[in-house]
Amino acid sequence: EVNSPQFDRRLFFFQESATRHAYLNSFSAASQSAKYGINQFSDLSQREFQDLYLRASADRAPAFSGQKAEG
Amino acid sequence: LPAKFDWRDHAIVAPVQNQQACGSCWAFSVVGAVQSVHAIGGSQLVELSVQQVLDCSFQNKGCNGGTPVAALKWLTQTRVKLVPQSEYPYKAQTRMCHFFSGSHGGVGVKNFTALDFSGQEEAMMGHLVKHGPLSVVVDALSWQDYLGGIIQYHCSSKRSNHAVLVVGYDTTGDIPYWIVQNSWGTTWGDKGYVYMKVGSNICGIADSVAAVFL
Repeated sequence: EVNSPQFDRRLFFFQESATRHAYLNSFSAASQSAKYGINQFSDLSQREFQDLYLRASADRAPAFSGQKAEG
Repeated sequence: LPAKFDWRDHAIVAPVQNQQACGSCWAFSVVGAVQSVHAIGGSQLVELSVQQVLDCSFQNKGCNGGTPVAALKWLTQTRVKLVPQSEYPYKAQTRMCHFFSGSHGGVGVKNFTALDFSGQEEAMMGHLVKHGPLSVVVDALSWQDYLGGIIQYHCSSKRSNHAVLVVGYDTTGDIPYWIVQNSWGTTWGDKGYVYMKVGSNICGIADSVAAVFL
């Protein structure tokens, strides 16, 4: 609901994301470069986004050393 | 190596999925690799059960996260066969593991490799062409705002937090790039895909690279 605490919170995160987009897009204007902007995650805080979607971790892997490492 | 290679052109990559509000990227990444390698072997492309991996890979934490390597260890050590997604559909919640009898049809994983290709991304291209789509773990913090194009900045190679599937590469343009399938639905990125510059270990894409063998 408009003007509810939840609405205000989401609006704040949305505005924060707009600031972030300007920063991320400032690195390169080349046509092939990545573009950042509004998407389905724009009203999430970075913390919420991490907690919901970034839940994997990597096991340390040995360096590839040609054919010997395969199989 | 071909200058451009995309496993999607070979009809062995399943459509982009949506993990929804569940930290199951690691399961999507592994299952994506397994079902593609299964199809490369001559079988029809069948979408396999992500929920089975989510529920049953006990060394991982279901929707609270996991690692592709732990899931692959579970698959190889237990010889569990992945059943079709249609038989064990995705619920975006961790549930009780459903067991199937040994005679039940499915796809088993014989072996896998997990290797660090940092500084050797050309070799990683060869690995992709030779073995099929690769399960990798990346730093995806800046992906919250990604709309499309080739990522070249804003990505650490030291804070891996998201598992995805590398399905191809293209080195024919000014910026060579990896073609990566994500599991955040088709409305995210470029119809669910993200492109990352080849050659500087962007987002740590080359740090932990798993290939599966069936």
